[in-house]
Amino acid sequence: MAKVIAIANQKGGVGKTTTSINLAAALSLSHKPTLVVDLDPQANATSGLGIEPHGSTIYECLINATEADQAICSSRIANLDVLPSRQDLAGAELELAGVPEREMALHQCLEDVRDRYDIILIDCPPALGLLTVNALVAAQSVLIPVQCEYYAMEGLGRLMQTLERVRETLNPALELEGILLTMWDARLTLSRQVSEEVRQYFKEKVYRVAIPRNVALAEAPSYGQTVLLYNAASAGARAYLELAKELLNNGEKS
Amino acid sequence: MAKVIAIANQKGGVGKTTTSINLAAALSLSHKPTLVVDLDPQANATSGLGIEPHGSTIYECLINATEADQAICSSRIANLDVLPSRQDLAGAELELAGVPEREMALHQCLEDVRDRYDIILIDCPPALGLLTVNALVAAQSVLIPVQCEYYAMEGLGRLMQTLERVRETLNPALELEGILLTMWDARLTLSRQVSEEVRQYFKEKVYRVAIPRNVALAEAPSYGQTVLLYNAASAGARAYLELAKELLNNGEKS
Ligand SMILES: Nc1ncnc2c1ncn2[C@@H]1O[C@H](COP(=O)(O)OP(=O)(O)OP(=O)(O)O)[C@@H](O)[C@H]1O
Ligand SMILES: Nc1ncnc2c1ncn2[C@@H]1O[C@H](COP(=O)(O)OP(=O)(O)OP(=O)(O)O)[C@@H](O)[C@H]1O
Ligand SMILES: [Mg+2]
Ligand SMILES: [Mg+2]
Repeated sequence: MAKVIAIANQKGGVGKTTTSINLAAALSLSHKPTLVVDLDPQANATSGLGIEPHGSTIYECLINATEADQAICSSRIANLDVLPSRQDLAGAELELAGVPEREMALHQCLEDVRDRYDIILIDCPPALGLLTVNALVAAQSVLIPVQCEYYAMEGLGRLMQTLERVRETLNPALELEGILLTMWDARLTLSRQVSEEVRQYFKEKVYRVAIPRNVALAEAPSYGQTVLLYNAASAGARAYLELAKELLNNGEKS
Repeated sequence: MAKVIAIANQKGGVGKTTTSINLAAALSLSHKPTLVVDLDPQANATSGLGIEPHGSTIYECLINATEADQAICSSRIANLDVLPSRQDLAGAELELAGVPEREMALHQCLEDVRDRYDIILIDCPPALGLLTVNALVAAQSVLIPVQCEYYAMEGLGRLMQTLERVRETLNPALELEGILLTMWDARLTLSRQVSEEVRQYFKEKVYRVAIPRNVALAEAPSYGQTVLLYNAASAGARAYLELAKELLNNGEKS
């Protein structure tokens, strides 16, 4: 049975998609069959992995209960599949609002495919609406990317409250997988201040590796490639390989 | 009567809030009474302007039709007021979903105060949901910040489609105020490629000034200050003063 991890943070532009696709690529390199679920109407994880969806997408799975099998496509990378998104997903939140058990739609969708993967990563949109709640119900844990800047840090308290509420009402098993510092720039005092504060508060829950600001990570998606394929020697690629190791080690301990 | 401009882009982290508060500060310096409406549940524009809301916020205005007057507070800057947000706004989208004329709530709220300001800027959340649609109905024009990176450029087409749909169904007067390139870094090929493509496609609709990546813009919010107060000599401050001039000049031409 796959471990399902939601990559979530309501703050925009903190590296959720970049983490979803590059961590997934690093995990698939260690021969762990991995699925990336793109739950964002922007469909950045879908295009960042070079996928052009032609048939069903996550929209049909949530709204018409189409089987996940029908929507899943393989990526250019061995051991890495994608459940793609498309723009119409933006309407799903309002459409789901009237459906009974609306928070369980993704959980039910993934039931059929969980035995085929070791890890499933869900890339969430920048909001705490019904789509992200669906991810938090389907997942066993949450990985939170935090950009080393003020607004991203400020929003963490609220995200923790939401996790607590989901734990109390919808998914008692939901844990914090870890907090990942992103766009770390050693030259900036702001970066150092934010990372010190986050590490002081969340202690061992913060991954030892911080993802540095590295242009290869921003260039790779325009070629539909992960950073591992685009520039395996880059600081960004090395950091995500390190993250995959740390994540797998933490998994063995618990 | 105030000109109402929505600052919108569904892509997260492109500089919507940074543009809202620093453009507003630059406009208020030219003695134009300005209001910033924080329409994001993250309430970043509220905290970035050093405001701690104690009474009503935009949430009460939209859901209970509380008068805007009751929620508006003054900032530390002359000629600059704020209609603050708070976290509960996240629930507003689902609460508004069942209300007739749900797209008009913000438009009605601002009716009473439009004659007191020259310009009203609405900081939108990173989504194309009911809150952003409310902003697009209340506004006469949209200013779109675009980060000089791949995903931000990719999402522009979809944003244009949404503007077209709002123009056809809800607000025929909605215009494109302008496209603002943000986090421009002259050293990066990616920055130059994206800005060339955006300028080629949108031509004179793209502001001449591009906002450079400048750490003062990221540091200022942790002091609850605009960049003009925090570091008036910084490249970020100069760029937003330039933007205010360009925006006011464009207004005089039309
Ligand atoms: N470590 C990094 N170094 C440099 N650029 C990065 C890094 N991580 C992400 N980026 C770039 O920053 C931008 C924001 O990242 P990304 O889109 O992954 O964030 P997100 O949280 O998924 O955004 P959204 O909230 O819109 O979903 C993208 O253009 C991405 O390419
Ligand atoms: N030109 C710039 N140079 C450096 N940092 C910037 C610049 N503009 C914005 N920032 C920083 O980048 C981050 C994202 O900017 P901001 O929060 O304004 O974007 P946003 O579009 O409002 O995000 P969201 O989608 O979450 O609402 C913030 O930490 C901000 O301080
Ligand atoms: Mg994303
Ligand atoms: Mg914002």
